[in-house]
Amino acid sequence: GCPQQSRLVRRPCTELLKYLTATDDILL
Amino acid sequence: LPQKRTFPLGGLVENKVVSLLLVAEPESIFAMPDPTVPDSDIKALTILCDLADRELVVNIGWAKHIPGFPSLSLADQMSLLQSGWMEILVLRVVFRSLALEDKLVYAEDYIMDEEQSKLAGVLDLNNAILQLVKKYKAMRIEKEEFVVVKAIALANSDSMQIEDVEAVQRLQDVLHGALQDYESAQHTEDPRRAGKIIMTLPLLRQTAARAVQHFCSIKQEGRVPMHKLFLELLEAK
Repeated sequence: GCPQQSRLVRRPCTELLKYLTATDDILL
Repeated sequence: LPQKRTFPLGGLVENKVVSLLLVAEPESIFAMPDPTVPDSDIKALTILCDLADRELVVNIGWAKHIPGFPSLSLADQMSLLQSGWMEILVLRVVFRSLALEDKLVYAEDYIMDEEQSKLAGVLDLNNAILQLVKKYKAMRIEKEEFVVVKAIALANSDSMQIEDVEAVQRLQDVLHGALQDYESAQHTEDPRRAGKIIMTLPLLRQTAARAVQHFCSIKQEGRVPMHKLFLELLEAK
């Protein structure tokens, strides 16, 4: 397959992304 | 005096990293078990999974205060957390448990002894975590060392999906340098102390893998409710 297909497919992580991009006061 | 080393983070003084991590260290969370629910394996596992989920939110917030971590791309921040999250959870349980004997402080109000571990079906896992407690107890690990080695565990979590390897390497170097400088200043009696602390990471990795495996099997059984973030990170593993 083409090279990008050989790259590991990143698993969707919507929850992780939500907290990673939240501001601290939301987290707290 | 030895030449003060500066770091690529705009000249942070080495002990600055330790003090930033001490300030960033989150408070403990509480399990608040429902006293009206009779004790059972399902109740214990439900409490552990709920605690894990809430502690994960706290740990994500903590990671963003590791000097250099926010400079990574969002994708690399996610990759490190997706691979290192259980090691961070385990290390926090271990540190909270240092003051006790043969018990694990999952939360200030949720301490598991051997009997409770048997009831919850996590005796093997808890015994593996207790091995880490014994190891750190024997070396009398300090909170300054604990906060740095926890950040190192995250930065060194060996994700297969890192895009900017050099940036992650720089983060590892900053944290490694901070640990080395802390030890050379605070533990002149043991020039190998930094290495000894880093040599605990393989056991941490192994123990975290056992924990992931155990909770994945619990997830497969489908008898214990799990929140979305915990589920998502289990699946990422």
